[in-house]
Amino acid sequence: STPVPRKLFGEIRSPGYPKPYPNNNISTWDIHVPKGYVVKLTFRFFDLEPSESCFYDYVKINADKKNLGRYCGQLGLTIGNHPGRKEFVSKKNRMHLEFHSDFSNEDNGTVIPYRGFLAYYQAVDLDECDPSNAAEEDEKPECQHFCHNYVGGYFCSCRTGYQLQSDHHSCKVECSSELFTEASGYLSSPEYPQPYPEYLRCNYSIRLPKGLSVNLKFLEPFEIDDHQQVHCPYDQLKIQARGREIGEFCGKESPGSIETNSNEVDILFLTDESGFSRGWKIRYTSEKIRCPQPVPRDQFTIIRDLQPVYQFQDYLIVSCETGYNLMEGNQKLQSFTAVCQADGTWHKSMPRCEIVNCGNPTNLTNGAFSYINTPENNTYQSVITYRCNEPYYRIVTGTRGDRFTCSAEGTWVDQDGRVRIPVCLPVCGKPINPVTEVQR
Amino acid sequence: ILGGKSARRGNFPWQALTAIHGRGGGALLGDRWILTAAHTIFPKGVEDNNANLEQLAEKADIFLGHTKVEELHKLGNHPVRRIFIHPDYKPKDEYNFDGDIALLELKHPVTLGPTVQPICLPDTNNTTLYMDGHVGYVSGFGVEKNFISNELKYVSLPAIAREKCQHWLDSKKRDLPMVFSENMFCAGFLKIKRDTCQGDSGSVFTVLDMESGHWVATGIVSWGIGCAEGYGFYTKIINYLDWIKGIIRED
Repeated sequence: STPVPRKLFGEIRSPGYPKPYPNNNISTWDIHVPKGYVVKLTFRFFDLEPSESCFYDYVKINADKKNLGRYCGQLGLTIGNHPGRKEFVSKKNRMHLEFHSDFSNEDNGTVIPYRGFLAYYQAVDLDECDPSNAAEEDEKPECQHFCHNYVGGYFCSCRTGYQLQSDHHSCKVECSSELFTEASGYLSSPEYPQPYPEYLRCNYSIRLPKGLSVNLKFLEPFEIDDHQQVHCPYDQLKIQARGREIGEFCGKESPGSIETNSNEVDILFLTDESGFSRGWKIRYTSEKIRCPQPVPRDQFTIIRDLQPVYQFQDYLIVSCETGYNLMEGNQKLQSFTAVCQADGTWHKSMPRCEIVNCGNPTNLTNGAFSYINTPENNTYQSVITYRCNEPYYRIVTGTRGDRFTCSAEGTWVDQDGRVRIPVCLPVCGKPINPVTEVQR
Repeated sequence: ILGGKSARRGNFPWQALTAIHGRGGGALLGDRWILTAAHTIFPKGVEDNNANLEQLAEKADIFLGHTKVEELHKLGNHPVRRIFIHPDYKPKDEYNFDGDIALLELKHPVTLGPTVQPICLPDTNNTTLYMDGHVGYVSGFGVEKNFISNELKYVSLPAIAREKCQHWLDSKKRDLPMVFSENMFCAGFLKIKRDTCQGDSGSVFTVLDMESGHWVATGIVSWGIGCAEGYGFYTKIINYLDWIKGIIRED
C-alpha cells in the first residue's frame, strides 16, 4: 500500500511496469490531492489479463466511498472491462486504486506477459460553489449569500448591509454605522421590501457639507410593526437631526416628506424579536439650507431685489427711504448687508430705519428762528425761518431766502442746498425816538 | 453844545462818549466801529505825543447807550481793539485839521437796541448834503456855558457855503492862520449863539435823508475859533468814504 504524496499530479504504475506484473500481487494506492481539488485519473496504458467480470486480475478504483469500477483486459477485446480513455474523477480530494493479480497468467498453457498499467492523475480545481459538485448532500458549501470559487478553494461574501460572520459562511445584517455622503440617495430597512430581520440596531447617517439641508421622502410600502394603543412599542424608526429627534415612526402610514433643515441626519431603526412587516425605504435629497424670509422692521426699510427664497450664501442689502438713517442699535450705518449662514440663520439681524434729525438749528446772532411745520421738531423735512431783531437789524439772505429745511443729509439747508445761515446786519440812521422839533 | 437842547433817550442812539485825551464824542458805525476825530486821539499842540496806537487802544474808554454821563459810565465801557488814524492827519500842524478823522474798532460787537444804533454814511452821489443852508443836527457831551455837560445835548445848525466859510475865516486869519481844506465844511451862525464846543469833538453832524428816511452822518466836529463866535468847522465825511469802507470792509 503506497500512499501517494499530496501532489497536484503524478503517475501510478503497476508493479514492475513496464515489465509484466507479477502474480499474486495486491497493490493499493491512495491518491491524495490538496483540499479544494478533485482527482482526475486516466490510464495511459492498460494491459491486464482479461476475464469475465475481471475475476482474475483487475484494477479497482474507489473514490468518495463509491466504487468507480473494476477494470481488466486489453484494448480492443470484448472480454474484460478495459477503461480505455475514461476519466475517473473523484468528488473529493482522494482516490483509491487497488491492483490485484491472481496466481497465473496462462492461457491454454501459454504464459502471457501482461504488462500492467500506467495511470496518470492530476488535481483539478473543485468548484465548491457548484452544488452539483458536492460529494454528499450535507457537504454543500452553504455560503449564505454569495459563493466565489477559485483554484484550490472558495470563499463566501454577503449582500450589501450584511457582514460575513466568523464561520465565513453565514451573513448577518450589519447596519449599525451606515454612512451616506452623497447629495442624494436611497436607504431602506434590510431586505426591503421583504420583511426585515429581527434584533436590528440599524443606524443610517447622512452627512453633507454645511449649508445643505436634507429632505427625506418615504416611499411605498411603509410597514413597521406597531400597536393600536401604545405608540411604537415593538419596532421604531427614529429620525434625528443634529441630535434633536424629529420624530418616531411606525405603523403603515407613511410619514411622507420631511424637511430636516440640517446637514446631519441620523435614522435609527430598532426591531424586536418578531414581526413580518416589510420595512421602509427613503429617498433623500439635499438643497441649500434656507434662511427665514427677511421682514422689514418698519415701513421705511427697503430690501433691495427681494427674493422669494434665501438660501445658504445668499445675501441681502438693506437701505432706507430718503430722509431715514440705517440704525443698528444706536449706531448709524452707511450700509447694511446680511449673509445667509450654513446654519440657516442670518449673520446679522435686520436693522431699523430712523428718521434723520438735523439737530437744533444754528442760532442767528441778533436774530432768531421759528418752526413753520407742526409739530416743531428737527426731523427730516422740518422747515424753519430766520428773522432778525427788527428794527435794529435787518436780515441778509442773498438769493437763498430765509427758509431752511432739514435735509436727508442731516443738515439745515436753504432752497439752494447751502448750509450758510443768513446774517443780521445793523440798521443805521433809524432812531426809535428821533428828535422832533415842535415850535416853529 | 451851545444853545442846544437836552436829548432824550433814543434821539441820537449812535452817540458815543469817548475818554482818550479828555472828553470827546464819536458815532457808532455798524455794530463795532466808532467814527471820531483824529485829534481826540492825537491832540495837536501836545509835545509828548509818542504813545503808539496799541497803547492808546488799551487806554481808550468808549461809552454807549445813554444820554446821561453817569448812567453811561454805569453801563460800562466798550474796550477798543484797534485804532485807525487817517494818514493825512498831522498832529504837529496846529493850524491844519485836514484828515481829522479816525476809526476805533471795538473788541466786541455791541447789541443794538433803542438806545444803541449806528448812523448811516452818506451816499457818494448826494450833492445836496453840504449845500448852503442844509440843516443838520449835532449832539455831544461837550462844554455848555463854560461847564462840561453831564448829559447829551444837541443843536441844529445849517451848513454854510464854502465861500462864506472862507470869507469869515479870512477875517480871522490875522489871529490864527487856520487852513480850510476841501475836506472840511463849516456850519452854524455868525451871530446866534448856537454852536459846538470843546468836548464835542468827534461827534457827528447828521442830516435826515428825506428820500430814504435814514439819518446820515455828513461831518465830524473838528475845530473852531472859540465857541458860538462864528462858524464851526467839520470834517467832510463824504470825502473819506473810500477810506472808511476800505477799513471796515477789510475787517
